[in-house]
Formats: sequence, C-alpha cells, structure tokens
Amino acid sequence: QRSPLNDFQVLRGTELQHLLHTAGPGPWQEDVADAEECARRCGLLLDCRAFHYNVSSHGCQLLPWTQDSPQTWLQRSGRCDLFQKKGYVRTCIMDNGVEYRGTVAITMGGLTCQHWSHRVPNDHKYTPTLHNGLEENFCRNPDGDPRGPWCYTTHPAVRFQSCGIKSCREAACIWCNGEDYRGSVDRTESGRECQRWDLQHPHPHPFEPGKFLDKDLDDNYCRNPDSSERPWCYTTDPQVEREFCDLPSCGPEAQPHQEATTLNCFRGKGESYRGTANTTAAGVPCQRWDSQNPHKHRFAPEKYPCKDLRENFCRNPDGSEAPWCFTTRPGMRVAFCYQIRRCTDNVRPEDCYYGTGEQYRGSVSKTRKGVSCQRWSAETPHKSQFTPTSAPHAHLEENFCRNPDGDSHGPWCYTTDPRTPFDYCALRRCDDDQPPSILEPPDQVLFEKCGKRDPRLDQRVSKLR
Amino acid sequence: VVGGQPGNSPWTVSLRNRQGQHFCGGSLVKEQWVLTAQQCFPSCHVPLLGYEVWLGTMFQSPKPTEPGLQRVPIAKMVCGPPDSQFLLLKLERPVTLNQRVALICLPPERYVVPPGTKCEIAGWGETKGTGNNSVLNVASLNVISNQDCNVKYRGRVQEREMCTKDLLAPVGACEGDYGGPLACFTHDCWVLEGMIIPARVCARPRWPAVFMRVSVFVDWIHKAIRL
Repeated sequence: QRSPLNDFQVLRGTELQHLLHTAGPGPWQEDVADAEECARRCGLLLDCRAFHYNVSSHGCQLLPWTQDSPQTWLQRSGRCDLFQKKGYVRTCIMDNGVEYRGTVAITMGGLTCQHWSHRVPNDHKYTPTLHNGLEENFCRNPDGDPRGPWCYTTHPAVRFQSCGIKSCREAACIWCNGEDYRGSVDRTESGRECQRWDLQHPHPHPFEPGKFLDKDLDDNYCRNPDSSERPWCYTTDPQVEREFCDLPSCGPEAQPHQEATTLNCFRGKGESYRGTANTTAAGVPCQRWDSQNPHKHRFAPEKYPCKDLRENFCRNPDGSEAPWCFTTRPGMRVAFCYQIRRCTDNVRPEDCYYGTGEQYRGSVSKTRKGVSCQRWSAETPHKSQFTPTSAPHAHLEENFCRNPDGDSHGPWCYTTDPRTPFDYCALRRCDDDQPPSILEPPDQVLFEKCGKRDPRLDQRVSKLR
Repeated sequence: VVGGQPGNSPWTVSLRNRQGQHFCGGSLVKEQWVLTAQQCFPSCHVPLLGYEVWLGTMFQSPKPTEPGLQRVPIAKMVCGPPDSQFLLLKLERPVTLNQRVALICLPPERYVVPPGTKCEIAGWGETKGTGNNSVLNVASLNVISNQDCNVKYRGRVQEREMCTKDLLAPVGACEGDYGGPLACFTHDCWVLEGMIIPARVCARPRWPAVFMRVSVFVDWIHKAIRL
C-alpha cells in the first residue's frame, strides 16, 4: 500500500521560484483532497517534476522544473510545501539508476559528457524524450547498465564511460546504531519499500516528524528515532509493520564527534555518562545489561557497542531524559538514576559580593552560564525595567552586574540571549559573608483565593479510601 | 509516592516527554506557570518541542478522551537562582481552572513553616509496590524544624531546605515525583512550601525527608513571571 508521495522528497515551507514565471507555470488546482492526490496527478505526467502543495487551501500547483533547473531558486514560504520527484533531486541512485534524473555530467574519469541530442563526437541511437529523460548531457542509464548511469563522452577516444554515481546505500554509512544516519535509502533489508514518516498508513505510529525534529524523519528514508540497534522504517506492506534497513557501517565503533564522557555527573541527557552508579534513585539495584532477568529487553551490550552497557551501570542508550537502568525488582521494569548529580554548566565565578550584592560595583558583565549581559540602557533584546535613569541609586553602568531591585539571590543582569530575559551573574558570595538566618518565628499569613481544593472531590476520594 | 493513597491534588501536574511518558511532577503556581525541579530537564535551554504538562486527571495514563484532561505544551523555561534546583516552566497557554485544576498558593518571602504543620506530597511516581501506580498518590507528612532534622543529617540540611518527620513505615516521594509539591495546610489554605528533589534513597524509614524550601525563592518566582 505505497503512497504516490513515496516518489517525492518534500521541502517543508518552501516555494520554488522561476525567474521567467513569477506566477508559476500554471493554475492552482483546488479540487484535490490532499498532497497524495497531487502526487498521483504529477506522477502520471512525464513533464511534471514537482508540485507545490498549499497546506491551508489544500490546492496544488504542478511544476515542470526542480531546484536544479536553471533560473530557479528556493524561497521560504509560509503557505507551501514543495514536493520534488526523487529521481531529480536525489544525489545517489537506487538499484541500477535507471530512474536517475540528476544533473551530474562528468564521467568517472573526469570527462565531460556529450549532449544526448548531439551525434558528435560519438554517434549513437538514442533520441531524447520525456520518457527516457535523456536531458542535456546528464548521466543517464537508458539501457539498464548494471554499473549505473553513464554517458557518451566529449573525448573522441573514449566513446562512453560510467559516471560512478554512488548507490544510496554506499553514499552514507552508519556510526554505532545509526541514530545519526541521514542518508536516502528508502528500502528495508528484505527489499520492502518504506512508508513515509508523515503518513499513518498502512501503519499508524507515534513518530510524527514535527514532534521529532532532531531525528530528521524525512520522507520515507530509513532512520533510527528510537535507538533501535540499526536504522529502520515502517513498510508499505500491511503485513509487515517495520523492518531494519541494510546499511554499511562506517567502521570501528568510536563515533568521530563523540561528546566527552563524564564519570561522576552527567551532562545534558546523560548519553555520555560512563560512571558506575548502579542503583536507581529509589535505591533499587540495577539489573545487568547482559541479563534478561527479571526483565527481558533489547539493549544487549554487543548490539550497542558505543553505549558502554557494562555490568549494571546506569546508562542512557536511547536518548531518554537521563541515565536509567532496568531494575532487579520484577515489579519495576525501568527507573531513572536521577540521584546522579548533573554536571554544572555554570562558568567559574569571577568576583564575589556581600549580602545581597546591592552594593556590588565590580565590572563582571557575564551571567553564570557565561552569557554576556545586556547594557542597562539598551532596549533590546529585552526591555529594561531598571535603567540608569529609573534607578540612579543602583549605579547601572554599562552592562555590569548589579542588583537594582534588591534580589535576595544576588547581582543579576538582563542578558543578550533573546530566550533569557534575565539571569544571575558569574559571582559568588564572599567567603567571609554570612547571610542572615531566615529561621525566625513565622509571621501572620494572608492568602487570596488559591490553595483550595474542591471539598466534594476530597470527600468522594476519601470514601474511596 | 511510597506509602501514599490515591488522592486528589488539583495543583499537581505531570510532565510528559514527546513519547507521552510521565517523567516528573510539578506544581501549578499561575495559570501559565509550573514550578518543577531542574533535575528533570537536561538543561534550561533544551528544545521543548513535544514536552507537555498534563493536568486535571488522576490517572498516570489517561485516555485522550478523558473529561477534564488538559494537555498544554511547554513554551519556555526559566532557570532558578543558584543552588535552588528550581525551574519555572511557562506554558503555551493558560490552563483552565476548574474542579480538577487549581492554583496552589505561594508562601510569603522567607516564611518558615512551623514544626508540626500538616503537609502532603503528591505524584505519579514510583510506589515501590505500596500503592496503585496508575493513579495519583498522596501521602501525609508533618514538618519538623531544621534543627531537629539536622540531628539526623548532622548539620547538612541548609536553610534553603526543609524537612518532614521521619516515620517508622516507608512513606515519601520517589522517582517520578521529583519537582512535585510539598503542600502544607496553613491558615485555611494549601500552600506550596516545599519541592520534591531527588534523594539517594526513597521513603527511607526512620529518616526525615528533605525538600527545597519554596519561600526562600518565592521572590525569584514573582520576578521571573513578571520579567
């Protein structure tokens, strides 16, 4: 149950502009149900190479050109997705490349290809048609040559030569479990075609591309969004939900750009944690990774050589929120090891302050995360509530850390990071400073309407008890 | 929550990752703001796409059609002051307050909960077999002074932390509850006095439980929401 969209590669939020056709090559067709219908129509037409799909009006515009055609360019668009036939935009070939419609025009030996419409220097029997796609002097495979696309050459002594375009399988290899694989193979190891990630048929699934942006779940290409042992895809065969893809390994298991490992704390999601904590936060001992008891699982150490699944140490082989492990308690399958401290990503304090830092007059101008402070007199990226004129007492010079509002947690500043309005500074309390104790007797407390829960619900539940 | 009972806590929220899995608790302090623990997130600047807050249900795995369930994406994070372990989450839109969803009060700045005050923790975390993992569990705990707490902890408990009384039976927060509330009944209202943070062991019998003291950081909460 393949979708006609399987023949297309999408660029979300993109329009293809043509220098000579600002309004596009033809009218919009509004009577289509969805992008699949557009793909069906375009797929039937030999001179249709791509189409715009309007995500709001659900209309489509068939296009005779792609982003590699002359005088075209891609442009961001708030209303369109651009679908282009894979044969034209993929830089690798599937099988023997008879579908290849790319623009490579150089042979393996570096010779320029002869135009197919020319009979010199090499005469031949081929006539370019829409069907055989013998365009310009691009490499093509009109006779199904097992060595892939080829061309006649402009060198009199070399009649024709293969172009050496890589198969999609060879074009990209995988490190470790292939979570970073971004190649264009769209078939499984049994030869089944992959289902598109942005479709829920024939197999509904949870991996919506929009929710897993970091996994680049493009079109129907093999990917590994759930840290399986290899890249895989759902298949277009209703009887077979998902299968692995057959992809070459890049070699020895170390990943070239692997993050520095940590031992007694973890950074980010803890995927590089290599410490020896081996209980859960609940204090339950972890199960050994090489054991299937009490919990059967798929994270066999030999299948995840890069994840260091030694003994029963807390690890994060699947991109979860933190290091975790299977536990030795039958009733508790997995648990996070949140008791492992997070490595601080704070920078080293550069100065110190007394009390709440209201009198701090130093020139530190960096937040604890190392972000530069915004000038107090500036209005961007954050509108300052405290300015040198509105708070003269606070000595708000330049972008130095200050405490104009008596913040009990120390000097702060507005930051130059648009995502962080304010933050505390790379300062620490001076060693000889003792903050006043807060453990005085409580004073009278007045509250508004919060903090109440519906007594009727409470009663019902207590009955439940 | 270990040693708790199924219960009702309309300000307790469930943090969900993009697979929809519960991984931490939180407290609804404003219609669009939830307080939780920094430990729950890789950092204060992670891509938040797919992370959601679920409210208005008692079930760990509510059906999508469950009435009252509110699922709100998280739009922004604000990291708490140094040593606070606090994290404020701004939601993409305000939640709807109703019978099942309510705000919890914040204490005045530097307010110290009197010893003996009745409090409760709530969460969908690990019960260690003492309760029903599929619903929200609530457990009652009573506050003790830091002085008493430090007898057991040999002075390690800071003023920015607070403690509840040690019990003979294992009762307390556990994995999956972190970031959730220690709510105390004060002057006829429930007030968010503490936040559940990871400890080396869950619900350790005969040991006081330690929480972050919210009143020390309430000025930051107001400032972060205002700025």
